[in-house]
Amino acid sequence: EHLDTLQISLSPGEHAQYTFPQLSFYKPILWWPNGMGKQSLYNVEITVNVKDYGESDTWSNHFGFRKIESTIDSSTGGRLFKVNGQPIFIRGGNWILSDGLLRLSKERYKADIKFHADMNFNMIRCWAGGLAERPDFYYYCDLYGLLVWQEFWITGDCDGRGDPVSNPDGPLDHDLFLFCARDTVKLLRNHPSLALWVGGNEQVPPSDINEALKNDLQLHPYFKDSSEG
Amino acid sequence: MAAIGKTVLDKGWLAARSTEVDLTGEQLTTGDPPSVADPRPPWMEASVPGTVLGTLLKNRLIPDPFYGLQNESILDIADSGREYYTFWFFTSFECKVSNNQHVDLNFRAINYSAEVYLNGHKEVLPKGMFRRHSIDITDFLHPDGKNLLAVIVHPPDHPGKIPPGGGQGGDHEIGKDIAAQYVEGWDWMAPIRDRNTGIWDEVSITVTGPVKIVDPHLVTTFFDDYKRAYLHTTTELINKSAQEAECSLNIQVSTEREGNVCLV
Repeated sequence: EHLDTLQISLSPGEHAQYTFPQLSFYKPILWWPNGMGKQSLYNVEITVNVKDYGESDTWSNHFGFRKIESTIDSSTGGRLFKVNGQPIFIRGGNWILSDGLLRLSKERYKADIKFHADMNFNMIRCWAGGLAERPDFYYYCDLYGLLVWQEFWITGDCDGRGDPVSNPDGPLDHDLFLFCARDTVKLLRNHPSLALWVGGNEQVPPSDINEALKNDLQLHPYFKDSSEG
Repeated sequence: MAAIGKTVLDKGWLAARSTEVDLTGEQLTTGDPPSVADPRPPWMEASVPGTVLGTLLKNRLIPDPFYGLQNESILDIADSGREYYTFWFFTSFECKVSNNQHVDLNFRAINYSAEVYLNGHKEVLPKGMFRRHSIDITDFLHPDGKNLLAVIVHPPDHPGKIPPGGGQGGDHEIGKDIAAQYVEGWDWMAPIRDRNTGIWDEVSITVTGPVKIVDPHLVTTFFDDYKRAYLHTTTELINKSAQEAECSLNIQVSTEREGNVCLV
């Protein structure tokens, strides 16, 4: 039941999007953050075979079954998180990057992130002035159960504050910002540790960017009806 | 016929300051490849992925900026000009494919813009630190399988100046670009002199057949108190060939049990 095949036809040069029929899982082994349970991971493999050619391309990625929800608490103004329906007390660390010269080795990511888990943290916040972190960073967050709060690149450099005053309208090229944001989301979106996208540090982006990000990142209506019951 | 899949290009890279290289990208990738053993410098072993400053440190041409106050003795891009931290990166790789195979050259992140030369062919990579680039190089590959690749990487357009007192984000100019903003320095961080210019994430080539898988998206929905779950998978596909492609698109989800036993 965890296999499926689609027969499709592509015209010369065609760039198309396909959705598989949904795969059903009974009592899937859930992915939990550090301290709440195991970080169970499945492997998803997609292959495309072409008639008269054979295997044309393959893609595989580990995947965790989890549902992350967060809301702003009206009485405190704080953000409350639930994972798989269970409330979680967030113990987080702030993160800029692993190394200022961007020598971002797997070994160093593993050590850095395991250290956060060993400190009993369950979330890392990637600050807007640093990196949209790399797949290797997320891989170890998946493995050690660190939820990731990932911010886009809007800081005090983009809001008209500071001395000298910064550009009040964010980055000069808003279309380029959104292109990079969308591409980064595509790079990272399948990691179970990815918990929350945030527009920037201590502020919201310029209104056109903010609206576009909110619109692009909202849950597709198809999934709004699903309920954990 | 080359094997389907990805090969990471993280070895054998050389680098040189662009102002010290008198060859064009076409010349670099069609003549004798540069070497660190050349009697004429400026080529040195490069850190790819990494930054220009990382390459200079690897070759001991700057002191370690994170040791003591040594960062103070490294020339800042505001004083040197952007050309000083504009660098060529060069490597060679082997790849030979059959008629119906296709090859992409992939950069997972470059700060901030670049021009790529492969065997004399030029491709301009647009600006933006946080974006991927993928170039179909099938038609540019050398028939003998030996390929020369040169990339000239330009720093951010607005590297900014660091006020004498430092401060949060220097003069904030870096915020005009789509780039990391800590590099002008912050209350916890000295300025990064090259503003992290470089090929700072993975470089790879991917070999596929006529049809390529692009950016699959996995989403789960849950029902009955997490007893039932549905995995929704969407993917983009590109037919790179000039013929209609009859495809069989397969998905398989497995979990690893004890050792190497795989449960489907």
